Amino acid sequence: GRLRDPARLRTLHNLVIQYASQGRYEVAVPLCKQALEDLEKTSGHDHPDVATMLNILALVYRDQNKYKEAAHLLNDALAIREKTLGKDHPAVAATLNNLAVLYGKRGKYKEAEPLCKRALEIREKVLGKFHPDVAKQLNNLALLCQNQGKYEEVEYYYRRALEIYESKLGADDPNVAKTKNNLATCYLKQGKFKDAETLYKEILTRAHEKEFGSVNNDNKPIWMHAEEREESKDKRRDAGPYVEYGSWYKACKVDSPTVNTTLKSLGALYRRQGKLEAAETLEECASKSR
Amino acid sequence: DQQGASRQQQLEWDDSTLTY
Repeated sequence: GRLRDPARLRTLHNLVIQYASQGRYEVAVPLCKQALEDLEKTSGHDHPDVATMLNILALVYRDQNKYKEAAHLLNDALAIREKTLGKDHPAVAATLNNLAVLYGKRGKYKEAEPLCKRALEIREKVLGKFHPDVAKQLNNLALLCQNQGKYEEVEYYYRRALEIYESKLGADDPNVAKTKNNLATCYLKQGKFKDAETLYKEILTRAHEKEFGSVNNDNKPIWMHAEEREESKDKRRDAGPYVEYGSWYKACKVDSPTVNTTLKSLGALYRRQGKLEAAETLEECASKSR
Repeated sequence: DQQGASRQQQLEWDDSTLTY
């Protein structure tokens, strides 16, 4: 068994990944297929190493957007893993998840959802209900439901994910802001604008506090400045353009893709309410931090 | 803007399938 040695399998895996990342699929695919043949000859089809190699080949196909072929391989790998590792093994959950992702990429959300749910059940069973990997699975499930317009379920899954991230990783973990953003998007789709607004403000306040310390009269997150600017616009009508920048430049320095998205989203909400100056303040800030 | 937000959301692949 040339490939029985896990180090050899790993080397081959790295080689395949390297070729695939360079777009050299014409090398990566035959390499995988040859390895599969070797493995099957020495270990038989139902061997965990065969399943791993099938997963590697599936990844190469995924990167070529050949989702159907990739899904076929993952189904095969799934059967092997269930047989050899047991139905509740983390490797089974991971394969189910990736299969769900492939179906999702083909728009088959209905088929993907039960796979994702099974992956969730396994992870909860093996890792406990509050493990960050459970939260990640909840995120995928939420997204699949979102694509089917099942917003109540989406809301429930994101809330649970958020609870896990906040309690296990802390309020400043990037996953918290990301999930709040996703939850806010779900609120918007349901017309729950106030709830979305609250979440966006929480994200911006938290990002600000992490960078500049607690909020007080001299240290305010950008959205407070935006609202103050909006409220004082009538008073300023005689005094010319707004010049009192105070310390709010600070808020613009909080830079991350999530914060940037949040600035734009809250800006759009302000605009919807006719709060144009507040919207502009956030939009300016978003374009600067890009 | 909302489109921008949802475009960020993508189903996440689990790379651990390659290490078992």
